[in-house]
Amino acid sequence: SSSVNWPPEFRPGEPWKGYPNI
Amino acid sequence: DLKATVLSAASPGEQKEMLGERLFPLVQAIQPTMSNKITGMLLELENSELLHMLESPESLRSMVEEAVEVLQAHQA
Repeated sequence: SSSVNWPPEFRPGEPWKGYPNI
Repeated sequence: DLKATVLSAASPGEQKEMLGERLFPLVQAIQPTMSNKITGMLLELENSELLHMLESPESLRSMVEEAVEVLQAHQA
């Protein structure tokens, strides 16, 4: 389930993957 | 300084990344243990709200506290 991985973690210096490019 | 004009030149993903890089150390200072997930949650908000939080420590603090409550409820 995707809710298990929510919220996406922000890691400084890494590309942000939690928010899809629209 | 991070301005809306700078953000508007970047892609939506890059905008979140720029905001996250600035928010993360501030979030970490308020809530060190869950700062990665809290910053991730905050990045789901509108960019205008995130810019406001960067300029208003009170707003940031209350949003972080709210995020912690949501996170704890989610994990329970």
